[in-house]
Amino acid sequence: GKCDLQVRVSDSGGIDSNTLKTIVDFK
Amino acid sequence: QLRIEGFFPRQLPLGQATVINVAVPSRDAIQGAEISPSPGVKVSGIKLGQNIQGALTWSELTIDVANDAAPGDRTLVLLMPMGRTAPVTIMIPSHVPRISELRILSAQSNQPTLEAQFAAVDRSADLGDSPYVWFMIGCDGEPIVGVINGKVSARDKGNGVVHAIVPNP
Repeated sequence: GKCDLQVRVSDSGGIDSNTLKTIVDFK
Repeated sequence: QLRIEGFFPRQLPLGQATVINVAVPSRDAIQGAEISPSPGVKVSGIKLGQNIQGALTWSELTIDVANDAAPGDRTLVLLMPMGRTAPVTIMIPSHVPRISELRILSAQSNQPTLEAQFAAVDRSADLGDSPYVWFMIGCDGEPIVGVINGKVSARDKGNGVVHAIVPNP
């Protein structure tokens, strides 16, 4: 099935990056 | 005095508009928002939230920050019909990490995890070897939200590839 995934990263100062989204297609 | 009971995000990156979600214990519309010191920072929109949690109403503030605004802390005060809220602190960071090129390396429905990869650029090189990776994955039901430690393989200083193992919901 297909799922939506969002990720972002935090640096050591706790500052967040932008967010990326993609669709995960499970085989 | 009214208090802002919750707000996120707490950072306003330079050179962009950020929507801040704020919760106040009132059904009244927010009449204004003050940020100080104010140079380079402008409140460009206030939208009364439809999302009511008990006594709290979540509203949206749009805040524009100029490229040349000074990094550092700011105070935010909301102007309500009943008076001014107590101030809360939000921050303009001097830099933010940027990520791109998100790819799924493996995703098999019979495995407990999937593997994702993305590129990260952090000008001050303080991402470290295993930065926090926040994720939200949603299929049919409620999305799963969480945080894991990613693993960075460096391309060069301040520029790397992050691998993240995310649970399969």
